[in-house]
Amino acid sequence: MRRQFPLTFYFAMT
Amino acid sequence: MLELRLVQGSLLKKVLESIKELVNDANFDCSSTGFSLQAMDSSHVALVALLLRSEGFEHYRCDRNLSMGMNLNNMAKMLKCAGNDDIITIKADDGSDTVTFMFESPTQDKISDFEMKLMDIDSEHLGIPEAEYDAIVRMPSAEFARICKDLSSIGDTVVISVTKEGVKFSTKGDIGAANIVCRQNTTVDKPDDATVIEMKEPVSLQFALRYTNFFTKATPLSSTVTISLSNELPVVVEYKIAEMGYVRFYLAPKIEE
Repeated sequence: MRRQFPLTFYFAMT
Repeated sequence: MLELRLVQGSLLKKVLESIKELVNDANFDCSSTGFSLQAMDSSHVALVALLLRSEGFEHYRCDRNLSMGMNLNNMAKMLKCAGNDDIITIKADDGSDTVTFMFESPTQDKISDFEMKLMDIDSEHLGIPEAEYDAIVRMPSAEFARICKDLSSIGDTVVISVTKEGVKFSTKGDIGAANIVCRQNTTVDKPDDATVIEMKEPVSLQFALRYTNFFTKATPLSSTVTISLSNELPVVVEYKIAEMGYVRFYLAPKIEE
């Protein structure tokens, strides 16, 4: 099963 | 006080058309660098980053950094009222809860102003580092749009694979499967018609076509598109805006849990 993680999984919030 | 005069007003019209379906509300940030925006779609898997550099405006006055929350659909409605050849000026006073778009026809015989209400938006800003990508593909933007549209009639997702052979776009659906391979092709009459592939590592990533099709709404902004890919990382789909900046879309890949 493939899943899309939200972009906050890859990039930190500033 | 903010006053930004953009002679090629059609650029702003095209920018709004390219992002209004992906994002509902967003903060436009104005600083000495330029007019910019960063916003995620409601499911937080896609992000748009816009930059229109101050040098690209005929007149650029921004006394202090300002963030203006706008409903993009409403903004697009107003900008649709500008002619394609019109000069567009964006004006706002400090502390005001409205922004004014002024449209001037090229011959100055028609001048309109449209005032739009601003809104308070709590937006999350992501720090996106400049990264080295495993593969960068530059291709005609119309070709990329055509591929995304064609594949979405067969399946819901696209696998983009870059190898020495070229870039392959693949999908599968109930009715069958499709593969489109674009090879590097630099022997074209016009440089914008070229497909150029820079590859450090082979890459294969899967994305939802629903989103890539949203991104291709930016096709009228640029004759070429740059797709930057690294394994397991969000893709960047960039449309350069002539001399002024860019619209970049980031999209999270579908990965194995």
